[in-house]
Amino acid sequence: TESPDMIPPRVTVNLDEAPEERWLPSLQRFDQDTLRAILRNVIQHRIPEWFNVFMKEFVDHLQGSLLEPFVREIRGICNALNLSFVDGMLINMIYESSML
Amino acid sequence: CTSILVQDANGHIYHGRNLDFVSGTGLRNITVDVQFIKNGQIAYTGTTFIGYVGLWTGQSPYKFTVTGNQRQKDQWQKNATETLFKTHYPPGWFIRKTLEEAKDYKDAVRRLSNQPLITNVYCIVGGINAWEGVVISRNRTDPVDFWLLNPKGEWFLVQINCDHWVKCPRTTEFRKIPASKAFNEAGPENINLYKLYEILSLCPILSDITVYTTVMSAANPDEYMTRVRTPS
Repeated sequence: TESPDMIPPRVTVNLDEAPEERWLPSLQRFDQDTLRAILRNVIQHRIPEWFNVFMKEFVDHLQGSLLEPFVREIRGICNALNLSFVDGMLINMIYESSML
Repeated sequence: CTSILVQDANGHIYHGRNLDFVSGTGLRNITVDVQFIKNGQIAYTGTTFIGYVGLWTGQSPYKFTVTGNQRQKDQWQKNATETLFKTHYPPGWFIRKTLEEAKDYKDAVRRLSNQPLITNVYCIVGGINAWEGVVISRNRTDPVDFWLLNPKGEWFLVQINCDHWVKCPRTTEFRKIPASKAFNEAGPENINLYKLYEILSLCPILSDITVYTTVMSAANPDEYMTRVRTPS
């Protein structure tokens, strides 16, 4: 009982570029308004409220942490999509936050 | 989620997964296969959705494949979580780091076993040689179990979201039983990526919360295939 399966777009992330720049070509493959709406919807429906509060307090302490290379990629994505950095971090904790 | 490792009669390893996620409708529209390029070469490949920089599904060509499944929840207070984030990786982020840095299957298994993580997780790793396949059941700091492909009968491993050594709740066990039955009916001589995809498409292994299905084999990296699933 399935409709035809969809082949997802194949995108490229060049690790030789600065982390903030790597995902920009991939983002341009999508309608920015739709993408932003989907990501905000995910945050609204999937992230526990306490984790949202925690992340707002925690983001100031990320510099120099284990997460730093990934955090720079997230900053680049947030800047391109006009999303707050907290929202970007929450999107990137979507699976993990549901297990905490 | 369902992750499967299987070996055919010639010792080839195949790895597949269904990524299941409640409220995943929007995510289907932004699911992508990503080729991570370094020095002009494909360093590794993965499947994710745009905006999420970690990977729960990926392949390091001619080295290993890896998927992650959620393991039981933890109850942690906020102050404990803050401490965790300073020393422990989110699993999806560490899986990507492993794809980027691990030299081979054994190195990947070692890294995925030992790195402190912020949540419990199952790491499912497939290699390029016969019997290179393992499900690592992890708590935050340590591995608690290694479930291996082995010549004494376990030529396929079906990992869902509960420990393989305990009886799962009915709703999750329902995915494991038909998968095992399908493999036993097919036999190792009839296994290939298409058969694996077919088994991952059986109800209820495939469900209305399945966002995508990926099948892959590190020894044949060009055959990496993902399909976004759209239940009617």
